[in-house]
Amino acid sequence: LQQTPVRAAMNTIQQLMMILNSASDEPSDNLVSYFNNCTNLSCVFKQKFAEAVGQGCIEIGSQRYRLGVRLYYRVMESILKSEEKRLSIHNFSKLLNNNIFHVSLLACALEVVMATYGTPRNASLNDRTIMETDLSFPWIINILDLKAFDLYKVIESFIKAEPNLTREMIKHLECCEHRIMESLAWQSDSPLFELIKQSKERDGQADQLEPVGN
Amino acid sequence: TQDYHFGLEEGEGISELFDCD
Repeated sequence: LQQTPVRAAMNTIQQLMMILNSASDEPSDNLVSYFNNCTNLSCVFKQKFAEAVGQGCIEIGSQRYRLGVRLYYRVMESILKSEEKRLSIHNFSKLLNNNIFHVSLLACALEVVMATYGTPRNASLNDRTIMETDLSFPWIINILDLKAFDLYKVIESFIKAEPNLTREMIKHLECCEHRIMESLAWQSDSPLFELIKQSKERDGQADQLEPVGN
Repeated sequence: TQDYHFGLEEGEGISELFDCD
């Protein structure tokens, strides 16, 4: 039979269907196992916690991480409810597909947990010394490979969204904010510089449009 | 939260900070 454009298209579709008819809508067990072998934030946190505090404290690291995750979900729901009310929208695809938002929120939740618990009681004296120096802010942003300025962006919303934070914890988060604004946000790889550049460009355009007298 | 200095403008929220409309 002569190959017409329509027949060629039909054949291509048929070929694709033949390949995919027996394929699954879900990842195979093999693929799931590859996914499960990926390093995730939970692994990173537990590993770095154990490195800083001592391998005997792995379980404490897991507990701290679980608490951080609970707080992350709780605050995220509260933030979304308040954004829903403020913006009258129910679809948060853009925000919820933003990985930096999630890591920032999780980092803030973990910082609250870490600052609340402080030093594990059963850590040895040497371990305690390491922990006090290594696990305090900005340890969390370093191990999660998060830019300080991105953490800064969630702190205020976090405080507003969680009414049960103690006055001390609010002060602690405020101190983190100050450290970010005073030094950490000005490191050479900070996203702040790009924002300043964009802002200057916008201002430049606005200046050009405005009559000289204004 | 009475001692905390809020930096977001009135009517602004986290969506704006993460470039969401």
